[in-house]
Amino acid sequence: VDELRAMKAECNDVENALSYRRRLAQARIEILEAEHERRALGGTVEDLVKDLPRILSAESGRSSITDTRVPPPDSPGVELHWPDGREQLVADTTLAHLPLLPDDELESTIERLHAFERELSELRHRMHEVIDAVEGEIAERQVAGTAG
Amino acid sequence: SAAEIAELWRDYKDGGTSHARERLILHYSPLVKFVAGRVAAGLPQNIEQSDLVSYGIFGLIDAIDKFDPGRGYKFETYAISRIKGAIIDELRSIDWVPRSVRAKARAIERAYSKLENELRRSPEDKEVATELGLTEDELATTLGQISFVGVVALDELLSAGSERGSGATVGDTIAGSGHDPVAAFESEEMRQVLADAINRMPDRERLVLTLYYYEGLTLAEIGNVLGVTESRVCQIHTKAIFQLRSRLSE
Ligand SMILES: Nc1nc2c(ncn2[C@@H]2O[C@@H]3COP(=O)(O)O[C@H]4[C@@H](O)[C@H](n5cnc6c(=O)[nH]c(N)nc65)O[C@@H]4COP(=O)(O)O[C@H]3[C@H]2O)c(=O)[nH]1
Ligand SMILES: Nc1nc2c(ncn2[C@@H]2O[C@@H]3COP(=O)(O)O[C@H]4[C@@H](O)[C@H](n5cnc6c(=O)[nH]c(N)nc65)O[C@@H]4COP(=O)(O)O[C@H]3[C@H]2O)c(=O)[nH]1
Repeated sequence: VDELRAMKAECNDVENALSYRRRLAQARIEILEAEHERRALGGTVEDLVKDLPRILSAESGRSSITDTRVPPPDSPGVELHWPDGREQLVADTTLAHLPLLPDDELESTIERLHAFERELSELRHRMHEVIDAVEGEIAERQVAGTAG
Repeated sequence: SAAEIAELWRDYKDGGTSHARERLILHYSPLVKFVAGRVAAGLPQNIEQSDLVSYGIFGLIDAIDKFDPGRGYKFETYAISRIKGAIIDELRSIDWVPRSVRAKARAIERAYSKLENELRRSPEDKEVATELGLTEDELATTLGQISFVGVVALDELLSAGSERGSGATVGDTIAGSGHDPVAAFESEEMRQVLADAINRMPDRERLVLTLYYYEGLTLAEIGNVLGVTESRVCQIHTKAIFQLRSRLSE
């Protein structure tokens, strides 16, 4: 069981790092799409900042009471690196200079973030499958141990 | 790049303009989505996600104003805990649990405390129901209306022994982390205190609590492993939390 626990701990570290960056990517997509809309409809960046609560919660799901886990540690987690440095997509200063971003770059950044978010979600989902399998095994043994 | 971000900070800390602050808010606002998502898990639908985000943004602005770039620690870590604290504080002050549910929870908790002291063991459902003047079915229904999952519930669990911040709580004494229930829970000392209390509980409650708090399963997954319905696992978990709280506060 100790080996299973060690494996789970390692997977949880990676899962946490993936989930963190996935959320950042989702947030950036939502803000950049709001900026896209702002340029089309007019409005100030100041208004966009005031509108962040709506922008950052529009797509958000929420798990039900029975599907919630004990909260994981809330840190950015381990560092993740891709050969092409795409982890910078959720760390660069694009948002800070939002109105200065040229239209075509705005669109291409949104696309790259969408692709990155899909990739992060896919990796995260696979980690969940591994973690849930290991947890299930540990849980079965605990239940058996209590019964025996 | 790190240099560009350092420049954003310099602009604000030197000039203090709202424009410079706005740039920092935009840059770090994704942190609020991350934290709000975590705090929202398990909360009832009547609590709007956009409200959580707006409380969180206030926490972020507070963190930006207070941060000292010279200090050498990472802004993200500092901001995450301030954002979380801001959201939890606001939820506490609007008392996010309906009053009637709060009142029932208090009554049940008092019943557990009283019976534990008298019987020197965990009371059975029948005994708790009798103490409250309910049938066992009514008690089960009531337990089903109260649930303790998620970050805010963890915060309430760790404040066992204190009615709404009136005294030292388990969380305060151990972690000294003030309003960060997750950090408090993560501390070695707190996990030991909780584990000791959990180990002294009856088998089924102990299993549910161990699988939830130490193995990271959801209540639905625990239900699967134990072969009981989701609503039953919910009730067992709620009951177990009452028992745990009464032991932690003695
Ligand atoms: N309880 C719970 N369920 C989870 C969790 N992660 C994933 N799921 C479930 O798995 C589905 C697929 O998730 P995905 O592949 O990451 O694919 C997701 C993800 O790529 C994206 N997405 C999710 N949340 C957000 C968000 O807040 N903003 C943006 N922009 N995109 C989001 O939309 C896709 C579809 O999302 P959903 O319709 O919600 O559908 C989700 C949801 O039902 C979790 O942590 N807890
Ligand atoms: N072992 C394991 N771990 C898992 C699984 N699903 C999520 N996690 C991890 O557990 C954290 C809490 O999940 P939650 O309670 O469902 O709470 C989630 C959920 O309420 C919501 N959420 C996130 N993504 C989605 C989504 O795509 N759809 C929906 N409907 N809700 C989402 O945001 C909350 C926080 O999400 P994160 O920051 O990503 O943090 C997640 C993630 O790190 C799983 O199947 N197995």
